[in-house]
Amino acid sequence: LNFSIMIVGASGLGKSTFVNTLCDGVVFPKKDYPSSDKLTFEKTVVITPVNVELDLDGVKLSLSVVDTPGFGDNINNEACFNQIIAYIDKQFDDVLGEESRIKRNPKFIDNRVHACLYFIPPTGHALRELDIEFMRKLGPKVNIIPVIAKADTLSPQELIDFKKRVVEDLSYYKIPTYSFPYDEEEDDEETIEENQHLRSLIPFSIIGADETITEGNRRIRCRQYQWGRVEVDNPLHCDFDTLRHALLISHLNDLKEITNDVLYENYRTEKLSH
Amino acid sequence: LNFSIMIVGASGLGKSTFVNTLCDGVVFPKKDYPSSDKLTFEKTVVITPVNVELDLDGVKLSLSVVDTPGFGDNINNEACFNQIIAYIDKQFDDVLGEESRIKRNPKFIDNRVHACLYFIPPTGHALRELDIEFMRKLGPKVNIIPVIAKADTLSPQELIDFKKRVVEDLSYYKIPTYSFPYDEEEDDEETIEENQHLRSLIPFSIIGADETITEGNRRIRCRQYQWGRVEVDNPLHCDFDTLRHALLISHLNDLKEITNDVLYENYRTEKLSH
Ligand SMILES: Nc1nc2c(ncn2[C@@H]2O[C@H](COP(=O)(O)OP(=O)(O)O)[C@@H](O)[C@H]2O)c(=O)[nH]1
Ligand SMILES: Nc1nc2c(ncn2[C@@H]2O[C@H](COP(=O)(O)OP(=O)(O)O)[C@@H](O)[C@H]2O)c(=O)[nH]1
Repeated sequence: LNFSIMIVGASGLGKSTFVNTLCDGVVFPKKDYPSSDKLTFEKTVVITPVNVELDLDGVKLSLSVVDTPGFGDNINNEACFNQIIAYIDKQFDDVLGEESRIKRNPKFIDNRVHACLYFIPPTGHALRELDIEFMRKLGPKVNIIPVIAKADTLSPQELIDFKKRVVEDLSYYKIPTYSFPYDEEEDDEETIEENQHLRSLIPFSIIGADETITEGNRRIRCRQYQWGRVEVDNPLHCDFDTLRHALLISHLNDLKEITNDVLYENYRTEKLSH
Repeated sequence: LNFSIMIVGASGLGKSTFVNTLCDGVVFPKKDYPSSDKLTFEKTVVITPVNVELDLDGVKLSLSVVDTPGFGDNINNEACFNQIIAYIDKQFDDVLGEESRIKRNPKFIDNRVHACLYFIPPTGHALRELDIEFMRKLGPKVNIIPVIAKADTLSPQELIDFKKRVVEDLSYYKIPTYSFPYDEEEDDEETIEENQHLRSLIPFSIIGADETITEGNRRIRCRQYQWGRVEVDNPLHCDFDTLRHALLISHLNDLKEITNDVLYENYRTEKLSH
């Protein structure tokens, strides 16, 4: 079973920490940030897929994670903007190329991105121009799941207000995002309620774990401040666990199907009719 | 007694809240953010000085605050970059113009900026290209005091590491900032220690108050989370009080003198010799 996710957002929004927390292990080591003399301000994003083997209650999952450090950091962000879109397109082009071969390539690997987690900075205001433009361009090509990065920056009321404003913006600017679809006619009560609940949480508030402490027989993944402890797996603190379950377990297949049956097909039609 | 400060940083870094907390009153009302249908993505920064009358233990201070909403928000930030620099230059040009008049203008108001608080986003990594470029250009024209915005985003160890990295970057990229200068020969022991202490705190960690609660006869300005309460005036939580005291009381005169005797003079010499 394989699955590919892309993580997009400005540097320092906790993307690497999120992936480590999602995979419950060190995928992106913390001490990797280049020192002042080694840091070059590239006008480009380094797009590097990393493979992680996960075991989810006995189910083996081969997860490919595409991180995009450098997005949104520059004075002028158009170059990295286009690079990320080019990456998504290339995976589609590779499949299109492979599809049309007479003699199949047995070693071909399908690297299409099944879900793109877009990290919204917790400003407390609204979506920025960069967020709107980017999600609009990317939406037709990949399932976008908007998340609020470093959600522990927002107090309870600020989080409610910010989520509400982001939802209004997503609708106002007609930004296509993955909507946890359900069929009123076909699906059972439980499925409908589950999807309605997930839809109501968008954008998902996430917090990445800085430490893991043990209390009795409980493992608590958290961030510890002088004024208290934020618990990543506590649904009263953020939507991390809910998102993880939807992404890697309950909605994995739907995300792959939509990518293959809808997003790829639209791309293919668009490409072949020009 | 008058004093002019400029607040620079991306939208949503808590600049308005900081000013309200600094002045202990509502200077920038919270509900002013435009709704989706009213928000236009201007390529410009709206630079609007606001005047606040403060009473600091009986000393009356006429504070002029220049906020810069919109800085760093766009896909391409060069336009607002230049606008802020143009504003600083204009205040110098006005004084230069007034200085060279034969017949003085009795209504002339000196609006030169005495201190610029530069809000660094709490990424936990290092200064971004935008921060470096901007502070480098601005440093020769105004006293820059770098601060870490929304410092409650950082855990105790992350704050220590981030401050250390920012100090290394400020030095490596030769960014001129206000250094709380002292004279080993001339100043007394207490003054030297006070300035060394202030210098050691750069960049100052700041947190803006979201609410004010009363406990007994104590007024506690804070941000309340599900996991605890952050206290703005608690030096164990952030440097807000220390910065406020330096800015509005102990170092106000030094900041004005440096602006007049050094920064303005350099600008004047540069301008008149071309
Ligand atoms: N407040 C807060 N800080 C976080 C969170 N996740 C990560 N961080 C911290 O933010 C800094 C940058 O995180 P990193 O994962 O490297 O961000 P990236 O540049 O987006 O990959 C580190 O100091 C992290 O410990 C979070 O959910 N909340
Ligand atoms: N976590 C945190 N949030 C803050 C802080 N200061 C302000 N905020 C919140 O951040 C949001 C934006 O603040 P605002 O002052 O309008 O930012 P501005 O756009 O830079 O003027 C609001 O929801 C504030 O309540 C702070 O120090 N820490």
